Amino acid sequence: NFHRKEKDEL
Amino acid sequence: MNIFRLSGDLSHLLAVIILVLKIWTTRSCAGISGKSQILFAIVYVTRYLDLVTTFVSVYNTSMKVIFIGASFATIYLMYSKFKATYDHNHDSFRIEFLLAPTVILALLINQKFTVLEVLWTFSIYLESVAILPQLFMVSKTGEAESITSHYLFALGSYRGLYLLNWIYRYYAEDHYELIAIVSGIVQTVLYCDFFYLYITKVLKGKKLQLPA
Repeated sequence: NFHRKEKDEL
Repeated sequence: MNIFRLSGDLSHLLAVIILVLKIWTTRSCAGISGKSQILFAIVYVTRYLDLVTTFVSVYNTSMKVIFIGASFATIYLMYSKFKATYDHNHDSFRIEFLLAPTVILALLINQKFTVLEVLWTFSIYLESVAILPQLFMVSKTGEAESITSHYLFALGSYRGLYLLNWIYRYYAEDHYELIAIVSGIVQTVLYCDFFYLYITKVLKGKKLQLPA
Protein backbone atom coordinates (compact mmCIF):
# COMPACT_ATOMS: atom_id res chain seq x y z
CA ASN A 1 0.00 0.00 0.00
CA PHE A 2 3.10 2.20 0.16
CA HIS A 3 2.68 3.18 -3.51
CA ARG A 4 -0.76 4.64 -2.81
CA LYS A 5 0.79 6.70 -0.01
CA GLU A 6 3.09 8.30 -2.56
CA LYS A 7 0.00 9.83 -4.16
CA ASP A 8 -0.05 12.59 -1.59
CA GLU A 9 -0.59 15.31 -4.18
CA LEU A 10 -3.90 16.84 -5.19
CA MET B 1 4.77 19.50 1.36
CA ASN B 2 6.82 22.36 -0.13
CA ILE B 3 6.23 26.01 -0.93
CA PHE B 4 5.76 25.28 -4.64
CA ARG B 5 3.05 22.69 -4.08
CA LEU B 6 1.36 24.77 -1.36
CA SER B 7 1.26 27.89 -3.54
CA GLY B 8 0.08 25.72 -6.43
CA ASP B 9 -2.79 24.33 -4.36
CA LEU B 10 -3.70 27.81 -3.09
CA SER B 11 -3.64 29.16 -6.65
CA HIS B 12 -5.92 26.30 -7.68
CA LEU B 13 -8.22 27.00 -4.71
CA LEU B 14 -8.28 30.69 -5.63
CA ALA B 15 -9.23 29.84 -9.20
CA VAL B 16 -12.22 27.67 -8.27
CA ILE B 17 -13.39 30.27 -5.73
CA ILE B 18 -13.05 33.14 -8.23
CA LEU B 19 -15.15 31.18 -10.71
CA VAL B 20 -17.98 30.36 -8.29
CA LEU B 21 -18.00 33.95 -6.99
CA LYS B 22 -17.97 35.40 -10.51
CA ILE B 23 -21.01 33.38 -11.53
CA TRP B 24 -22.81 33.89 -8.22
CA THR B 25 -22.21 37.66 -7.87
CA THR B 26 -22.79 38.56 -11.53
CA ARG B 27 -25.60 35.95 -11.73
CA SER B 28 -24.18 35.08 -15.11
CA CYS B 29 -21.90 32.48 -16.63
CA ALA B 30 -21.26 34.42 -19.82
CA GLY B 31 -17.86 33.64 -21.27
CA ILE B 32 -17.43 30.49 -19.18
CA SER B 33 -17.22 27.10 -20.87
CA GLY B 34 -19.60 24.63 -19.23
CA LYS B 35 -17.83 21.84 -21.12
CA SER B 36 -14.53 22.59 -19.39
CA GLN B 37 -16.34 22.59 -16.06
CA ILE B 38 -17.82 19.16 -16.82
CA LEU B 39 -14.35 17.88 -17.68
CA PHE B 40 -12.96 19.31 -14.44
CA ALA B 41 -15.69 17.56 -12.44
CA ILE B 42 -14.74 14.28 -14.15
CA VAL B 43 -11.06 15.00 -13.38
CA TYR B 44 -11.74 15.53 -9.66
CA VAL B 45 -14.11 12.57 -9.24
CA THR B 46 -11.80 10.10 -10.99
CA ARG B 47 -8.71 11.41 -9.20
CA TYR B 48 -10.13 11.73 -5.70
CA LEU B 49 -11.81 8.33 -5.43
CA ASP B 50 -9.11 7.50 -2.88
CA LEU B 51 -10.95 9.90 -0.57
CA VAL B 52 -12.77 6.83 0.70
CA THR B 53 -9.79 4.46 0.82
CA THR B 54 -6.72 6.47 1.85
CA PHE B 55 -6.43 9.21 4.46
CA VAL B 56 -3.33 11.31 3.71
CA SER B 57 -4.01 14.41 5.86
CA VAL B 58 -6.77 16.78 6.89
CA TYR B 59 -5.41 19.26 4.38
CA ASN B 60 -5.44 16.69 1.57
CA THR B 61 -8.96 15.50 2.33
CA SER B 62 -10.45 18.96 2.80
CA MET B 63 -8.93 20.31 -0.42
CA LYS B 64 -10.29 17.33 -2.37
CA VAL B 65 -13.76 17.88 -0.92
CA ILE B 66 -13.58 21.59 -1.75
CA PHE B 67 -12.48 20.99 -5.35
CA ILE B 68 -15.21 18.41 -5.95
CA GLY B 69 -17.80 20.60 -4.23
CA ALA B 70 -16.81 23.76 -6.10
CA SER B 71 -16.83 22.03 -9.48
CA PHE B 72 -20.31 20.59 -8.93
CA ALA B 73 -21.53 23.92 -7.57
CA THR B 74 -20.24 25.61 -10.73
CA ILE B 75 -21.98 23.08 -12.94
CA TYR B 76 -25.22 23.52 -10.98
CA LEU B 77 -25.01 27.31 -11.38
CA MET B 78 -24.21 27.06 -15.09
CA TYR B 79 -26.65 24.38 -16.17
CA SER B 80 -29.47 25.05 -13.77
CA LYS B 81 -29.69 28.27 -11.79
CA PHE B 82 -28.25 30.65 -14.38
CA LYS B 83 -28.61 28.47 -17.44
CA ALA B 84 -30.30 31.32 -19.31
CA THR B 85 -26.92 33.06 -19.36
CA TYR B 86 -25.00 30.02 -20.61
CA ASP B 87 -23.50 30.75 -24.02
CA HIS B 88 -24.21 27.46 -25.85
CA ASN B 89 -23.25 28.82 -29.26
CA HIS B 90 -19.68 29.68 -28.36
CA ASP B 91 -19.16 26.66 -26.08
CA SER B 92 -19.05 24.23 -28.95
CA PHE B 93 -15.86 22.20 -28.42
CA ARG B 94 -16.50 18.47 -28.91
CA ILE B 95 -15.34 17.01 -25.57
CA GLU B 96 -15.64 13.48 -26.97
CA PHE B 97 -12.42 14.29 -28.81
CA LEU B 98 -10.76 14.79 -25.42
CA LEU B 99 -12.44 11.96 -23.49
CA ALA B 100 -11.83 9.12 -25.95
CA PRO B 101 -8.06 9.63 -26.44
CA THR B 102 -7.42 10.17 -22.72
CA VAL B 103 -9.34 7.00 -21.79
CA ILE B 104 -7.39 4.99 -24.38
CA LEU B 105 -4.07 6.53 -23.33
CA ALA B 106 -4.78 5.80 -19.65
CA LEU B 107 -5.44 2.15 -20.51
CA LEU B 108 -2.21 1.94 -22.50
CA ILE B 109 0.21 4.04 -20.47
CA ASN B 110 -0.11 3.79 -16.71
CA GLN B 111 1.92 2.91 -13.61
CA LYS B 112 -0.15 -0.12 -12.59
CA PHE B 113 -3.13 -1.71 -14.32
CA THR B 114 -5.54 -1.37 -11.40
CA VAL B 115 -8.89 0.44 -11.37
CA LEU B 116 -7.73 3.25 -9.06
CA GLU B 117 -4.45 3.72 -10.89
CA VAL B 118 -5.98 3.75 -14.39
CA LEU B 119 -8.68 6.21 -13.25
CA TRP B 120 -6.03 8.41 -11.61
CA THR B 121 -3.97 8.29 -14.83
CA PHE B 122 -7.06 9.11 -16.94
CA SER B 123 -7.71 12.05 -14.61
CA ILE B 124 -4.15 13.33 -15.05
CA TYR B 125 -4.35 13.08 -18.86
CA LEU B 126 -7.81 14.66 -18.96
CA GLU B 127 -6.83 17.55 -16.73
CA SER B 128 -4.02 18.48 -19.11
CA VAL B 129 -6.54 19.17 -21.89
CA ALA B 130 -9.67 20.05 -19.86
CA ILE B 131 -9.14 23.80 -20.37
CA LEU B 132 -9.24 23.52 -24.18
CA PRO B 133 -13.01 24.14 -24.48
CA GLN B 134 -12.59 27.28 -22.36
CA LEU B 135 -9.62 28.58 -24.36
CA PHE B 136 -11.50 27.68 -27.56
CA MET B 137 -14.51 29.68 -26.34
CA VAL B 138 -12.34 32.71 -25.51
CA SER B 139 -10.83 32.53 -29.00
CA LYS B 140 -14.31 32.30 -30.56
CA THR B 141 -15.72 35.23 -28.58
CA GLY B 142 -12.42 37.05 -29.15
CA GLU B 143 -12.36 38.41 -25.60
CA ALA B 144 -12.78 37.54 -21.91
CA GLU B 145 -14.01 39.51 -18.90
CA SER B 146 -11.11 40.45 -16.66
CA ILE B 147 -12.47 38.29 -13.80
CA THR B 148 -12.47 35.32 -16.18
CA SER B 149 -8.88 36.04 -17.15
CA HIS B 150 -7.89 36.18 -13.46
CA TYR B 151 -9.57 32.78 -13.05
CA LEU B 152 -7.61 31.39 -16.01
CA PHE B 153 -4.34 32.88 -14.76
CA ALA B 154 -4.76 31.29 -11.31
CA LEU B 155 -5.81 27.96 -12.83
CA GLY B 156 -2.93 27.91 -15.31
CA SER B 157 -0.40 28.95 -12.66
CA TYR B 158 -1.32 26.10 -10.31
CA ARG B 159 0.04 23.35 -12.55
CA GLY B 160 3.03 25.54 -13.47
CA LEU B 161 3.84 25.74 -9.74
CA TYR B 162 3.40 21.97 -9.55
CA LEU B 163 6.17 21.64 -12.15
CA LEU B 164 8.47 23.47 -9.73
CA ASN B 165 7.21 21.18 -6.94
CA TRP B 166 8.16 18.11 -9.02
CA ILE B 167 11.63 19.48 -9.70
CA TYR B 168 12.03 20.12 -5.96
CA ARG B 169 10.76 16.62 -5.03
CA TYR B 170 13.06 15.01 -7.59
CA TYR B 171 16.13 16.54 -5.96
CA ALA B 172 14.97 16.69 -2.34
CA GLU B 173 13.03 13.42 -2.06
CA ASP B 174 14.31 11.44 -5.07
CA HIS B 175 10.65 10.94 -5.99
CA TYR B 176 8.94 11.66 -9.32
CA GLU B 177 5.83 10.68 -11.20
CA LEU B 178 6.64 10.91 -14.92
CA ILE B 179 2.99 10.67 -16.06
CA ALA B 180 2.01 13.67 -13.94
CA ILE B 181 5.10 15.64 -15.02
CA VAL B 182 4.63 15.16 -18.78
CA SER B 183 0.90 15.94 -18.50
CA GLY B 184 1.66 18.95 -16.33
CA ILE B 185 4.04 20.32 -18.94
CA VAL B 186 1.43 19.89 -21.70
CA GLN B 187 -1.20 21.51 -19.46
CA THR B 188 0.96 24.53 -18.65
CA VAL B 189 2.15 24.97 -22.25
CA LEU B 190 -1.50 25.21 -23.39
CA TYR B 191 -1.81 28.38 -21.28
CA CYS B 192 1.30 30.05 -22.71
CA ASP B 193 -0.39 32.32 -25.24
CA PHE B 194 -3.02 33.18 -22.65
CA PHE B 195 -0.29 33.99 -20.09
CA TYR B 196 1.35 36.28 -22.67
CA LEU B 197 -1.92 38.13 -23.31
CA TYR B 198 -2.70 38.27 -19.58
CA ILE B 199 0.66 39.77 -18.64
CA THR B 200 0.88 42.19 -21.57
CA LYS B 201 -2.77 43.32 -21.47
CA VAL B 202 -4.84 42.50 -18.42
CA LEU B 203 -2.11 43.51 -15.96
CA LYS B 204 -1.99 46.87 -17.76
CA GLY B 205 -5.69 47.36 -17.13
CA LYS B 206 -6.71 46.54 -20.68
CA LYS B 207 -9.41 44.04 -21.55
CA LEU B 208 -8.28 40.64 -22.77
CA GLN B 209 -8.85 40.98 -26.50
CA LEU B 210 -7.58 38.30 -28.83
CA PRO B 211 -6.24 39.60 -32.12
CA ALA B 212 -9.19 39.07 -34.50
